[in-house]
Amino acid sequence: SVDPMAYEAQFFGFTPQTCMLRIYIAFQDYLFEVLQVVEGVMLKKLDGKINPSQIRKCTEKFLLFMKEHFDKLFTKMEEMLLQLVLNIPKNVLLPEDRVQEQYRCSEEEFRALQEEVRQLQEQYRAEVATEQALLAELEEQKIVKAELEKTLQCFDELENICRQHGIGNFKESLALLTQSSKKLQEVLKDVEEKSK
Amino acid sequence: FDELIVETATRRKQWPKKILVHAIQAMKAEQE
Amino acid sequence: APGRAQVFSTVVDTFLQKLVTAASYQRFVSCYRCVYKLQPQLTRSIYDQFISQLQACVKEEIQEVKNEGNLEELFSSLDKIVEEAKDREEPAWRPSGIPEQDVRSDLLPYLLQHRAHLRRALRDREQRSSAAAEAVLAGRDRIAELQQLIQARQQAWQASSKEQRELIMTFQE
Repeated sequence: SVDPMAYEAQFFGFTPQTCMLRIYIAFQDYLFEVLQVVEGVMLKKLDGKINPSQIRKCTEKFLLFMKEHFDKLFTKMEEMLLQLVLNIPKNVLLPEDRVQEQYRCSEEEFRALQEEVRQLQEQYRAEVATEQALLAELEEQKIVKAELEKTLQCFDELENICRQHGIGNFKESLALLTQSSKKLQEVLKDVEEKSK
Repeated sequence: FDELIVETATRRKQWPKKILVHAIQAMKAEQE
Repeated sequence: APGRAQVFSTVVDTFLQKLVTAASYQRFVSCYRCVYKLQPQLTRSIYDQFISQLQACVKEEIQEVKNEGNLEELFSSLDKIVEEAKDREEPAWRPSGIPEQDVRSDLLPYLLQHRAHLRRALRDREQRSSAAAEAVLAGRDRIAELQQLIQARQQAWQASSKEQRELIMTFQE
């Protein structure tokens, strides 16, 4: 089974196998190129003394040998690099994933948290509405209180008027008036009897 | 397959941050 | 322990060294026997050039791969990350393959902060509302009080005007 080494790819930005494949292909190309150059130089230097197909056979023989060793050595190198260099040890967490260890929660917990946030939002809105209703009533109360105080003030002004015109507390003065008018009646009666 | 791995790994690295940007924006807007 | 960059260079150098050892001059001559018979010096110099060229190409290629992949920097930062985790034994978290599940942990701290903010805001609002509620209750009491006062004054007036009417009646009589 192929280990995709996705976590390493997350860190390096490429898969380690691709990196090795890239190096392998490049090395292999160089090997071919350099041997081609070797062949070219030999043909040039030994101009005509040797048959090109003969040199080609030599090159193929040498290349076969080289390729075999190259592949064996490269496999070894790849193994070591994938194990020691281009890998992320199992116990290592990449910085961008630190949050995974600090904040673990199941789907239920997450949903519960989302639900709680939703309920808090609802409660908040209800609270805002309540406060607005209360503030509206306070405004109304202000008007009502002003009206009532105005009415009370009327009573006070009325009493002040009475007081200003010699009748202090209206009730008492009314009582006084009643008394003095009763006295007046008695005097009147007296006068009438005496005059008869 | 290799491209798929790299693309998936890149998303795993980058997209949480992108999603967070939007999520935080939404929360901040709501708070405001 | 040597850093990843050093291990990388060492492993590649060892590979190259072993490759060069495998491609010995004897091996080269045994393959290019016909050339060697004609021109042994030429064979030697071609072999030497082959080896140095191969080594130069491989080193150049490795440097290019390092530059392309920014390997030096990546290796040293990975060394640091591994160093930080050296005390932990158990396997670390790995992506679950379910994005929704993995992204939850990224969102969680912010959702918790959001919840805390909402709780604070709600508490403030509740305090404000209860203050307003107290003010409303006090206002209602005040209004009731004013109404009683007015009622009392009104009754007093009514009483006195009643007396007044009675008095006038007696006068009229």
